[in-house]
Amino acid sequence: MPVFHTKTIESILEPVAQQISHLVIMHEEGEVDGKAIPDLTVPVAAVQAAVSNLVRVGKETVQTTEDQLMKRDMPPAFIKVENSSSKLVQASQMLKADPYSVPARDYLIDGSRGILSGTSDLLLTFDEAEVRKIIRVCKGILEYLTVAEVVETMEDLITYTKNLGPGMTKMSKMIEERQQELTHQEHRQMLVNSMNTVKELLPVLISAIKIFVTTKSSRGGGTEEAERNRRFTFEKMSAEINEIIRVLQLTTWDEDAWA
Amino acid sequence: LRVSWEQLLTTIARTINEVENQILTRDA
Repeated sequence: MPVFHTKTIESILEPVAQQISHLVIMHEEGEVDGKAIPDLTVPVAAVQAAVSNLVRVGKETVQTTEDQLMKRDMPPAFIKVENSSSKLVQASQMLKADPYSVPARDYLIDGSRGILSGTSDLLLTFDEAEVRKIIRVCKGILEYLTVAEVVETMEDLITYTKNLGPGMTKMSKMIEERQQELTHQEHRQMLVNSMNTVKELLPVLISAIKIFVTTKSSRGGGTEEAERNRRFTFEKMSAEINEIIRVLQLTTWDEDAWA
Repeated sequence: LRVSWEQLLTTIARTINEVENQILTRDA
């Protein structure tokens, strides 16, 4: 049984995956051997119509999206789904001639599995595009964090804090929504932990910059230590955001492969 | 649990429609 890494994908694919598994088991155990398969022309026609709509909508998306990876990854999934749909049509034609046909049964299993696989590919492609949107926001924050090094006055610090705040809020909201969407408990926890650390470190960083600015303007020494302190907090925050980016790209399969 | 081919094909058609809805929603 495949394991789906988001709740949306799971809710869409789990019912069909379960039914395919049951039918495959029934066939493997010979439970349906020697039994006629009824005329499937009507339900197969419904699948064919749904596939043709899906591919039409999908192709329009490929044409309009600016996401180059989505442009690349979607067409093979359309082909997979279309070929599988053709197999189901062939199977229903074979069954009309012979309701006991063994090759037709194999075509039904292959076609159903192919559609599950193709639709799974499509949903994953979309999910990866969503993840890339979150990663772009995280990278924006990573980039802006480096500006901390050039903050030398209190005025700069106010601007810096003002600019960093909305991005942080956006990132935090996106990570919160994403962790709720994940089915893998460990990945959810890793995102929550890293995001909490980043949020806790934000006032620490601002305070470290403030101490650096004050120390530098007072010319009383201690600038190097203040700088080291600021760098330490900045590096810790960057490491946590990089960890968030890494975890966002994990799927359950990665974890299984790793295990 | 007994599953028939008709049931599976109906589920497949519904699944494909749901995937299409996902594409339409996320695209918008």
